[in-house]
Amino acid sequence: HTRVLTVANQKGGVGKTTTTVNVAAALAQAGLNVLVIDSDPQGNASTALGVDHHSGTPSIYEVFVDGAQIADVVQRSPQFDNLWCVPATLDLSGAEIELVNMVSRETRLRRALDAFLAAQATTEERRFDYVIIDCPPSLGLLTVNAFTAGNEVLIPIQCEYYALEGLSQLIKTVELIKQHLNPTLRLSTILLTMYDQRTNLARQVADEVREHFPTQTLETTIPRSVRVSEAPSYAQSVITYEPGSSGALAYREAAREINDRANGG
Amino acid sequence: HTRVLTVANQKGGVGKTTTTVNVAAALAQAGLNVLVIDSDPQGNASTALGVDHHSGTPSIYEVFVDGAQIADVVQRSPQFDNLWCVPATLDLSGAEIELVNMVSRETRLRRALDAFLAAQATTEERRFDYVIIDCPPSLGLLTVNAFTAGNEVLIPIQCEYYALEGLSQLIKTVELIKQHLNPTLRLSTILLTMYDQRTNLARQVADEVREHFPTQTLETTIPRSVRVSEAPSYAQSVITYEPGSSGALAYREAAREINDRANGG
Ligand SMILES: Nc1ncnc2c1ncn2[C@@H]1O[C@H](COP(=O)(O)OP(=O)(O)OP(=O)(O)O)[C@@H](O)[C@H]1O
Ligand SMILES: Nc1ncnc2c1ncn2[C@@H]1O[C@H](COP(=O)(O)OP(=O)(O)OP(=O)(O)O)[C@@H](O)[C@H]1O
Ligand SMILES: [Mg+2]
Ligand SMILES: [Mg+2]
Repeated sequence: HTRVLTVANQKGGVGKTTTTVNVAAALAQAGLNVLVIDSDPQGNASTALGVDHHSGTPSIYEVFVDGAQIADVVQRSPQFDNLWCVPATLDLSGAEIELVNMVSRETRLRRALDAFLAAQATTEERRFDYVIIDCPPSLGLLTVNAFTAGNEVLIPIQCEYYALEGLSQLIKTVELIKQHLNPTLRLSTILLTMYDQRTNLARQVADEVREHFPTQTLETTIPRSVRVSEAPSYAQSVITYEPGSSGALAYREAAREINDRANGG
Repeated sequence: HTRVLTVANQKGGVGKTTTTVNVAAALAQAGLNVLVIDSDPQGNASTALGVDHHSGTPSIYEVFVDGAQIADVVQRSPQFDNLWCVPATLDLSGAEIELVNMVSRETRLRRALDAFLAAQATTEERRFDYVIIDCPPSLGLLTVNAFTAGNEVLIPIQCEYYALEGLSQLIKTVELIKQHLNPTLRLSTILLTMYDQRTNLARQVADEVREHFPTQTLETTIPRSVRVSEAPSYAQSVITYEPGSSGALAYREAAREINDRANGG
């Protein structure tokens, strides 16, 4: 059974893309087949995974707006043979307005992903263990599509004050999607990111999140580490860029925890 | 003449709100009349300025969707007598979809602001020197309205790799708005934020931005400083929370540079 994780948080800059890319890379390094779907018009995940996404490249845009098949737009990441990516291009930035008046505007990604995974399931070696969907910093139709397509929600939370402000709205949106569009959706994972243990603020935010979400919040926290932010400029994840760095260790640890949880952890 | 600055960048977490709040507070501390318009559904600027913005509070949502007057929703910030704020509430998160099929969907904020400033101009003591509009991390209709209402664009750029990726799209959008909706709009100011001088990455990004935008990029850069991120949890700007911190000094410096530029600097 393929796990489909939607990485979302309307607060900007909290580590959605960094988490998507590095958890995906760590799972791929461990031998699992992973597909990343980049649904952020900025295309940061596509950049970090080293896949071509200049304007006009077949991408998630064609899947949303033209009903293209995922099989026709997916690319293999140069980082691992078992790591694939559906890129996002700038064309996607107009998609939300285009989607508003389209038929089944909230379920277009789900239908495309279901068809792709069903077809893949027949060819054993390409069956995907994980699909991870990176979202833009908003709760618009691109993120709604990602919630409808996913089975689990992974929320990265930066250990900063503003991080807590938008959380209840995010949880409400997940509940709304669960009620009306996707009954299988559940908030399974919260990951604390850019944790700087020298500051009180980080500790306070982390304590508060663990108190409110004791079972969803991973034991592993991701420390602030400059290697993490350098890696994308080399079109790499930190897992391959600097395997011994604190960021790489933490993301490998987080990936292991996520994977263990599925197996009844 | 009132300067209207739109603070925008679709990349999340780059310091849009922090820049809006702290530049506004520094200008107010220097005796200028400042109005902040919060057009981000997260309402982070409203929080940092200490104004009430629970759901249902009269806010920018009513201005966008019901055609309410700004005079009816504006609140004074407890931080300075000459600092005012039009708050954003969670109601705003549905506004973008509501706006799509509305008449003059791109100019609703401009018309409301023009009417407000025209009425204020007759009562001398409340004439505003600055209006600063905080945007959400996207280039949707809320940001388009802010570009149409503004005369200048201020782009905060975090000294990180992803920061450069979305820049050309942002500049193109500003050009598009200038051509079709607001001929007075110009990219006047770029501010480098969260600059950590210990890392090569920050220096490389800063050098690249200064090379491409020599005249718009402020001399002042904002260092990463934990006091800056603590201030909003006390409903304060760093200017009042910790006046002697490196963040407060830098934001006062940036505000002075912005104000000098208008006076033929
Ligand atoms: N653990 C970390 N240590 C240091 N820097 C980090 C870490 N995690 C993320 N960053 C950096 O912080 C910035 C924000 O992270 P990222 O872009 O992944 O967030 P995001 O939530 O995807 O942003 P957006 O809302 O724009 O999509 C990036 O420049 C990234 O390189
Ligand atoms: N100079 C700084 N030093 C330390 N922390 C900072 C600094 N500037 C901003 N921050 C922190 O970084 C985070 C992102 O900043 P901010 O929320 O202002 O960005 P934004 O662009 O408005 O985000 P969004 O895209 O979600 O609207 C916040 O938690 C803020 O407190
Ligand atoms: Mg991202
Ligand atoms: Mg903001």
